[in-house]
Amino acid sequence: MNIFRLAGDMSHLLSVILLLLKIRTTKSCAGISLKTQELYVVVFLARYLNLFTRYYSFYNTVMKLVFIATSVCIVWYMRFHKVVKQTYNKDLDTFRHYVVIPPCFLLALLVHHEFTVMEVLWTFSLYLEAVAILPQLILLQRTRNIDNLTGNYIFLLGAYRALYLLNWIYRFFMEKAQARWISWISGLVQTALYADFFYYYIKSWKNNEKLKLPA
Amino acid sequence: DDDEDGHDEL
Repeated sequence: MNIFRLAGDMSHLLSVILLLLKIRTTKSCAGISLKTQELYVVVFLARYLNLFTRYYSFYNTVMKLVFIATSVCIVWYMRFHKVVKQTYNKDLDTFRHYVVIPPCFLLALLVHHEFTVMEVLWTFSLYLEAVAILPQLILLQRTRNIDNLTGNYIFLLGAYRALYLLNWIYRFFMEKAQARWISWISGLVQTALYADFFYYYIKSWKNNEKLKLPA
Repeated sequence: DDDEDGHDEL
C-alpha cells in the first residue's frame, strides 16, 4: 500500500469520525444531508459484499466493516434519535436521491469490467459514490451558517477521493498496475464535483473567514 | 495486499 492510498483511507475514516463526533457531542445533524448518508449506505453495502467472497487483509476487512457500520449508524441517528432528528434540515434537503440509483445501476449493467453479480455491484457502487455527494453539496449551498465541523467533514470526504487519484497514478506508474478506467473516471468525476467546494473552503481558510458558499 | 482489479481498495 502506498502513502496516497493510506492517506486517502485515513482521510475517509477521519471524515466519518468527525461527523459522528459532531452528531454525538452537539446532538445535532444540522447541515448534514440524510440523502447523501443514505446513498453511502447503499454504496458500502453494494461494494463490500466481497467481504464474504474474498479475504484481502485484516486492514481491508476492518475498514469495510467500519464504513458499513458507521454509515448505518449516522443514518440511524438522523432518522431515529429523538434529539438529533429534530435538528435535521428536512426542508432544505430536497434532492430526490433515489432517482440517481437506477441510472447508476443501468450504467453498471452496461459498462463494467466483467459481467458477474459481484463485479456489477462493485461497479454500481463506484458510479453511485461519484454522485452521492450531490444532495450534501446542494444542502450546503442553502445553509447560511456552515459550522466548522460540517465544512471539515466535507473537505476530508473530498480529499479522500482526490488522494485516491494520486494512488491510482502511483500504482499505474510505479507498480505497473493495469489501466482501470471505471475507477479512474468515476473517481475523477467524484473529485471534480468537490472543486467548487474546495475553492471556497480553502479561500475561507486562507482569509480566516467563516465558510460560505455563494447561492 | 494488491489485486489487479483494484478490489483491494476501499
